[in-house]
Amino acid sequence: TMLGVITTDAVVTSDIWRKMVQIAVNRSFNQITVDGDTSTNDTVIALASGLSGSPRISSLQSEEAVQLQACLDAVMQGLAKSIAWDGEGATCLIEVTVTGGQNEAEAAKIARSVASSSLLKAAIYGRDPNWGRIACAAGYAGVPFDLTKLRVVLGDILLMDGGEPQLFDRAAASDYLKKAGEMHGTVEIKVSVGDGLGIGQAWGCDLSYDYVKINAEYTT
Amino acid sequence: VSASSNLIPAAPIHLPEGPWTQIPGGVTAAQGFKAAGIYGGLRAKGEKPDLALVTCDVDATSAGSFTTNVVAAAPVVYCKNTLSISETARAVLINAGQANAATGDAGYQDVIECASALAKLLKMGPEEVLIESTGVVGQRIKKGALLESLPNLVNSLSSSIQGADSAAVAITTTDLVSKSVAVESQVGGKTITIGGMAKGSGMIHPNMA
Repeated sequence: TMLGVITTDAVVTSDIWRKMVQIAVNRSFNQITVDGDTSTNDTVIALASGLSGSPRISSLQSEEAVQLQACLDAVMQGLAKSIAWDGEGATCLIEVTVTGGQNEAEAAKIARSVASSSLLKAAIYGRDPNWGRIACAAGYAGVPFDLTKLRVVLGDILLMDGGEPQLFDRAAASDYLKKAGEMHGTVEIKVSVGDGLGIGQAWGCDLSYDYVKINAEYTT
Repeated sequence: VSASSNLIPAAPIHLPEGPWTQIPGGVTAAQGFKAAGIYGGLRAKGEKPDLALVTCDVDATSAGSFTTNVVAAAPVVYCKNTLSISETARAVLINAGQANAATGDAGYQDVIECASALAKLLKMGPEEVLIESTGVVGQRIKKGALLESLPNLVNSLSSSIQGADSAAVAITTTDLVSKSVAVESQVGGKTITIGGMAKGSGMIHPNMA
């Protein structure tokens, strides 16, 4: 289960605040995954006291709304990433960034599909730079794209381009994953699916033996 | 309060870059908010804090986003109902240990009793109290322990960083780290603050609306 409480002293009307919170949730908590199980209890409550004396926000299009939305997105993304980082049994955070989508929603959907792949998560725990599993998970996201424009980068190492696997230093790529695991750091996966302006991110973690151990012992 | 905050370390928080500055604190960083986290005897094992409370000195504009799982926990149903009748809230009570999900009408009545008891202590209407629960699915809240702990929880409220930290620890379950952050930025030329805390480690694939 994930729970969250957000507080601010910004001044914002009820309907706009509720829309802003859902937008931020979609860009953060709804883009994380640890094990693919959606909880019965996931909740985010957000309270705005209005005590800052800032201008009252009553339109999503206003400059002030854009500023507040950006801050809200940042706070929720920071917290969301820390949940994925702390995934049960995880040794590293996986950050998937998808570019070239037709829009933000489509790019986000592909990103989450990649971050959710159990096979990819297991490969990362095995320090295996398995571009095939990344491409596969992008492909079944339910978002059509031109395969010949698929590009996959692990850290700074190009694994696929134009839909074709590339020659790369497998030992260096594996070492990148190994170091991330040793320091509980971040594995960055960048996927490009076309020429669109849509960008989306998702966060997950690797899948280790400890995940099974923890959940075999935690009674539901 | 600060001693109990140290039972698990704080998570590294990786904020995206932007026109904001990370500042110390979490849910208490913004003006008007207090928080507390105490051990109330709800957890099955250990004495890590398991009851958290966040309050606002004024009626706060409220929003919520909730699991779309059809088998929604009693506090989820309660909060959705409450937010549909009130645009403001003053308190969020959170327990760790029992999820109070798949507990039927009895579980829902537990939520109402807990919210009402807290509202009485805080001298506000029950519709100003929101509830979150986490823990074992299928178990009702240890209501007796929770109700007995409420006066101590209310007395522990603080606008300090320690108040925020203790609350962030109290909502954790299998988490190895607590998650808390606050930022300061400019909105319309005025400084505003946003803070937050979260928990989560397993059963994580949110789809909230």
